[in-house]
Amino acid sequence: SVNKAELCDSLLSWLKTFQVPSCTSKEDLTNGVAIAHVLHRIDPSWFNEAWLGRIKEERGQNWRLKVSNLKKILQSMLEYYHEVLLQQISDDHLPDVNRIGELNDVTELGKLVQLVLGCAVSCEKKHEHIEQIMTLEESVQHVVMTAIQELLTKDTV
Amino acid sequence: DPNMKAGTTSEGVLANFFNSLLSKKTGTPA
Repeated sequence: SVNKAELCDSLLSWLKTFQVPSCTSKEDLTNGVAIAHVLHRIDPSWFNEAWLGRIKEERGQNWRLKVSNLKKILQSMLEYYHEVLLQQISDDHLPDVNRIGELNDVTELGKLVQLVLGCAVSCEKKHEHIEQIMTLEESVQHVVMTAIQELLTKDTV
Repeated sequence: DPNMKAGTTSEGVLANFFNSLLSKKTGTPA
C-alpha cells in the first residue's frame, strides 16, 4: 500500500495544479478550505457554492473549526462516491479527521486527499483531470497511480 | 541502455494505466 505521508507530498503537487488559494503546504490543507475549493472545481454541481459557503476560513489554530470543516468535506465526498460514482469506500480508507485538525497528521491527511483524487479520476470531467495528472513529474505519477489502484481494487462492491 | 529501457517501460506502464482509466465509463463501478 502507499505510504500516506509520501502520498501527501505527491498529491500536494497535484492539488497545486488547481490553482486554488492557500494551497502551498501540507499545513495549508489541514483546515479543509483549499481541499473544498478543489472539490468545487472537480464537480461544481455537487460541491456547489452553497456547500462551499459552509466551509469556513480559519484564522490561527482553531482546531474545532478545522475538524468541523473536514467532517463536512468527508461526509459530502462519501455521499458523492455512493450516489454519483457508485463506489463504496472501505473503512481502511477513511481518514480520522480529528487527527488532521488537531495534530496536522499527514498520514490521515494523505488518506483524505487520496479520496479527493478518487473523485477527480472518476467524475464526468475525469479526462481533464487525468490529462493534467499525466503532465506531472513521473515520480509523482507513479505515486498517484498506486493510490488510484489502491482505491479501485479495495472499494469495489 | 538498461536505464533507457527502464524509463521507457515505466512511461509505458503509466501511459497504459491512465489511458485505461480514461476509457472506463464514468459512474460505473470498477
